[in-house]
Amino acid sequence: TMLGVITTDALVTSDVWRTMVQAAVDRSFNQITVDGDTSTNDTVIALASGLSGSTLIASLNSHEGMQLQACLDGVMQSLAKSIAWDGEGATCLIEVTVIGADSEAEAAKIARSVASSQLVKAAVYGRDPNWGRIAAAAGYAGIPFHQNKLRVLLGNILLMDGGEPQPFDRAVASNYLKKAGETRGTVGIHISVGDGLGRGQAWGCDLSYEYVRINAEYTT
Amino acid sequence: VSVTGAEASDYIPKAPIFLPEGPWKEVPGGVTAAEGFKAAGIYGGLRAKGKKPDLALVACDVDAISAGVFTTNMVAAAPVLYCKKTLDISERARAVLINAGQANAATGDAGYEDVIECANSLAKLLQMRPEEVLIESTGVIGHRIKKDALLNSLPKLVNSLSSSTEGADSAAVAITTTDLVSKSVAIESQVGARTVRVGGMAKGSGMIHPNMA
Repeated sequence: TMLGVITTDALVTSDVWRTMVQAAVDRSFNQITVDGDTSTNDTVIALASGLSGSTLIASLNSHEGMQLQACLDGVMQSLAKSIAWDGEGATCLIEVTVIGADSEAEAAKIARSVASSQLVKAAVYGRDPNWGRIAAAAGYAGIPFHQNKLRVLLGNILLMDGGEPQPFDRAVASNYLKKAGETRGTVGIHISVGDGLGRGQAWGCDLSYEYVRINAEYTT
Repeated sequence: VSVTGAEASDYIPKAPIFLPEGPWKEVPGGVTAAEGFKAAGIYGGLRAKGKKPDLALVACDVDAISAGVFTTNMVAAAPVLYCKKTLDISERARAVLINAGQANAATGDAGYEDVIECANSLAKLLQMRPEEVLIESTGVIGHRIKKDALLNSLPKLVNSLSSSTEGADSAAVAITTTDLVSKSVAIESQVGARTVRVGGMAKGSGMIHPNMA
């Protein structure tokens, strides 16, 4: 289960606040995954006291509205990444960034598909730069794209371009994953699927033997 | 048995901060960083094992504009159903009560009545309307909350409320279950001509694939 409480002293109308909170959740908590299981209790409550003395934000598209939205996005993304980093049995955070989609929502869906893949997660734990599993998970996300425009980088190491694997130093790529695991660091997976302006991110963690042990021994 | 949340942060360390770059600066305080908010976390005897704090409260000095997003799982816990209904009838809230230990999910009408009783009791203590109290629960599915322990702990929880960073930290620890770290962050930024603060806390480690609306 994930729970969250968000507070602000900004002054904002109810309808704008509720829309903002859902948008921020869609860019943060709804973009994380640890094990693919949706809880019965997931909840985020957000309260705005209005005590900062700021002018009333009554429009999402106002300058102040966009500033507050960015702040909400930032705080929720920070907390969301902390949850993924703390995934049961995890040794590292996986951050998937997708660009080139037709919309933010489409990019986000592809990113979460890759972050959710048990095979990608297991490959990261095995320190295996497995571009094939990444490409497959992007492909089954349900978002149409031309596969000959698929580009995949692991950190700054190019694994695929034009939909085909590229020559890369496997030991260097594997060490990148190994170092992230040893330091509880972050593995960056960067994917481009076309020429669109849509960009989205998702966060997950690697899948270790420890995850199975924890959940084999813990009962609900 | 209740112990104060002063030592709460001794139980588990804090998560590293993953704040993205932006026109803001990180500030201490988590949920209490913003003006008007207090928080507390205490051990109320709800957990099956250990003495880690398990009861958290976030309260606002004024009627706050409220929003909520909830699991879209059709098997939704009693506090989820309660909060959805409450937010439908009220645009404002003043308190969020959170327990760890029992999820109060798949507990039927009795579980829902437990939520209402907890909200009413807290509202009475805080001298506010019950619909201004929101509830979150986490823990074992199929178990009703240990209501007597929770209700007996409410006076101490209310008396522990603090606008300090320690208050926010103890609340962030109290909502954890299998988490290895507590999650709390706050920022300060310019919104128009004024300085505004946004803070938050979260918990989660397993059964994580949220689809909230």
